[in-house]
Amino acid sequence: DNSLLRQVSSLLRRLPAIESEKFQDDFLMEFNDTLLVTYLAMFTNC
Amino acid sequence: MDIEQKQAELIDHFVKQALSFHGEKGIPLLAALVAEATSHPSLFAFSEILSVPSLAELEGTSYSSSLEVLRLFAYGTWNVYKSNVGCLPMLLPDQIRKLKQLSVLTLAETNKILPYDQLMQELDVSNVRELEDFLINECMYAGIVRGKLDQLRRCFEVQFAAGRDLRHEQLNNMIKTMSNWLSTSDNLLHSIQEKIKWADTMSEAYKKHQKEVEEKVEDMKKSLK
Amino acid sequence: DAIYFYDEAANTKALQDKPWASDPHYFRRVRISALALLKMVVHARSGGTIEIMGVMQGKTVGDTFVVMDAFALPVEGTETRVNAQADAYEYMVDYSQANKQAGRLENVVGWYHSHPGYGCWLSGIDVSTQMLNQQFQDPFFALVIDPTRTVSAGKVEIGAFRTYPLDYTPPDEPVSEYQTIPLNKIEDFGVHCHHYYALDIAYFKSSLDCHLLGLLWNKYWVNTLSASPLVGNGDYMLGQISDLAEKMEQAENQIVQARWGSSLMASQQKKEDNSQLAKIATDSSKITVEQVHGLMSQVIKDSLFNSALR
Repeated sequence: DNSLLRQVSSLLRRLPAIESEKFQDDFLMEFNDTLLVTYLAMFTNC
Repeated sequence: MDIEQKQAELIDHFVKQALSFHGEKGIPLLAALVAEATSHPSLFAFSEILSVPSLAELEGTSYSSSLEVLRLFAYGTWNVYKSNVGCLPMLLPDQIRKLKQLSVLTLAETNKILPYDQLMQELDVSNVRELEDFLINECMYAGIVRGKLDQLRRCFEVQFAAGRDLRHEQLNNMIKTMSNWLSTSDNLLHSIQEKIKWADTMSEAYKKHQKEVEEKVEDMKKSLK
Repeated sequence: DAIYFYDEAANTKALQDKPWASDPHYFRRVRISALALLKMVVHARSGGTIEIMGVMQGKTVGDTFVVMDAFALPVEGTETRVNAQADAYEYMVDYSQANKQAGRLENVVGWYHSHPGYGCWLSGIDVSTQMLNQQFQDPFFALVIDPTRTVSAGKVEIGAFRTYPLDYTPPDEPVSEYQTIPLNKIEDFGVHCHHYYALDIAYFKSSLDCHLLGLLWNKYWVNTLSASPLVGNGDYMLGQISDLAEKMEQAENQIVQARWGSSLMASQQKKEDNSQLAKIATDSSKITVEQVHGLMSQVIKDSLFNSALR
């Protein structure tokens, strides 16, 4: 099915969806912030 | 997906026509069909037409260049045409425009960020304004490409590009990529299920521990009384 | 779809009998249509951090309010003055008349407003407004939507309430589900929380609604998947953490003062301290859980769409 193959090819070309240093930095920052909040919440619970 | 839906009817129409042309009388008609298909403003896929058996009859005849043109439009780019211009017939303005549109799709296959300089070189365009006009009017409005034109960084960020016809050798890569994606998704599902089980176990353990502590406190209170 | 049928005779009979006049707890449930819910939530969300107000149309069926539709009111200052909807009486009358001409026979059965970021409950002004409404427009109920918490929690934060009459002493209500109240609103919450009770909320949709919502989902699922509460609700999260810090400081000060003060009520004081600290701990867990959920979705999306095919 050539039409399906073209659609699959187009889809695979779109991935990875985001690939940039800035995104990685922002993503890891969010990760760190959430881990910090979890850490603080654990202290609060203790 | 939209572009495929749009051109599905056209592909059907051209394939049916191609199937009806055969024999010696059909050869010039097939050549004319190829010219019409490669000029059509809404058709960007040619592998179905290429796979029609009657087109193989064009090989070795005076119309064999039409078959080469069809192959060029299925898999090639404007640069490929320029380097083989001696072996291929002169293209009509509509065909030139289409080939340039297909070249943009090929470029978008390899990179998501296309610098203006590279695009101007590939498409034989002399200035940025002309390039932007081409990208907006011929590519974005045609629905084959979606993206953002970044004038500050002089590049075209591609968010979506329609798929071109695939050669056999490209299939292996695609299958490998999809297998990787499938195994990653499976692993992710498994790890999510494991985490859910872990969370349930921890919750049960915590409730049990809490109950034990409360019982101990009660016992202690009774013994103190 | 039978619920959409409006029985004029039954409605008139109910209005004549007025069973709610003798029983302050008569109404127990609210059923909201998908259309009305969508309209109210979208209206609330469009207000951002500003409280919005609107009115609901529907009918009563026994002890249940059935809300068919809702419309926004062009008023401001819903939390700063009693009965802000008085500004929009003319609008409401015109709207109701136009509805009846169009064949929508339902009456106004309640009002809704939003509490962006501070939970679903009735403030002193809300209680006064609702008491006034129940005095002159019964059967009537109040609905509160928190659009900010809706985004961070991933489900619609909504509460429906009816006030008790002034001379009525309510029996001890069972403890309702705990919700975080910001420090600057906690007094207002505490003073008036016994003047009203909550109604159970259920939802319904027609067969056409099902079809349309399915189409909407098909169109907007990518946007839904791409959204993240971590990014969209960052300000609210910051506000929650800052509020938590203030509550902890207040709790610490109270504990220190109480300990230095009398030791006679030590056990009672300790109980209060513990419950205050327990609430703080619950609030911090809630904030963390929402953050973790947001991060989980980001990590899963990254694994699926970025890492695998890098």
